[in-house]
Amino acid sequence: GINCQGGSRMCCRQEFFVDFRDIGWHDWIIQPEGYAMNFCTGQCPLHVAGMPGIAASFHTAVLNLLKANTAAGTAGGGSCCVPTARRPLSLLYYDRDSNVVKTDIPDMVVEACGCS
Amino acid sequence: IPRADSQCLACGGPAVDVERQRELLLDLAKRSILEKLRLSQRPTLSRPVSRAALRAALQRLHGPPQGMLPEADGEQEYEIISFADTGLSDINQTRLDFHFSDRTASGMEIQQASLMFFVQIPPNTTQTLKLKILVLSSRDTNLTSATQHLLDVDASGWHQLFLGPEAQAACNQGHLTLELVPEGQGAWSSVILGGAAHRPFVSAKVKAGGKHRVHRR
Repeated sequence: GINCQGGSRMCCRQEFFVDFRDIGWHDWIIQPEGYAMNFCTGQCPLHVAGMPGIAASFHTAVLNLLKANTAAGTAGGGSCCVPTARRPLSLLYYDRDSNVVKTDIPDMVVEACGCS
Repeated sequence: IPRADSQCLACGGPAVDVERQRELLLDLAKRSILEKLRLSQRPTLSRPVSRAALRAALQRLHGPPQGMLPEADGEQEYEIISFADTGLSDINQTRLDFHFSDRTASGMEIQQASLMFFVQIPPNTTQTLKLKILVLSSRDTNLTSATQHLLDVDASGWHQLFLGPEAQAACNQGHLTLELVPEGQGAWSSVILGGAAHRPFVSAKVKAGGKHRVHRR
């Protein structure tokens, strides 16, 4: 995946770190100190649909489909900039009974973005 | 608050004011975390936990090995450490109270629970400790099941006792009360129940919505 830099318009991953101290949650969340709430943003013109897809063959298949269907005006619409890789967020926190709770929240951190 | 003078790089529309965008993202992050933790709002801490007790307990918290993805069936797993509120119930019995109200509120089920307590014996000695654990029924105050444990202790340290189905049921109802009855010569002074760093606790594995699990074939 590609990280957004400067004036990038194409589909990329925008990093955004939430420091729990900034939102006053550092008293009940013991670990980690923050949450990388990255998100996907940017355009996906048709010629890059499926890129960086899960595998180059996926991208080629999509391109061939577009050529075959002269997709310019297809009703199917464009492709979207979406997460293609995510990982869990491990949290250690106090609940309202002051118990210590540890859990892994699946798919909470976006690691890479791509065009659907 | 769209700003007329600049354009959103991604969608070509009017760009959102950077500060406003940051507020929106922080608010989204809060809602996303609370929702995934099944909390309606952030907890307000009722009873502070000392760093010493937290450190001692975390050394015993054994979650899935780092990097292990959560259970294949997609249910989120939790590990909970609940520190005891201790009180003397009578001269040779100590009452330990544990609270699990959050779990019951969010429909989670405690799968397995064990009591962790510290035993202190003089150096280079060994001791056989006889412990009776009584579980108070949450419905009436009469003590219910009692389990007897025999511990061979050859050094000071933490000990773990797995709690049975009655204790687990009490946890699932939100409140577990145990009576600890050390029996035998010197047993009483060996079981340490006071002091920040040796506060006894229950360690439990919890599954979200375990009752109505649909087994995929």
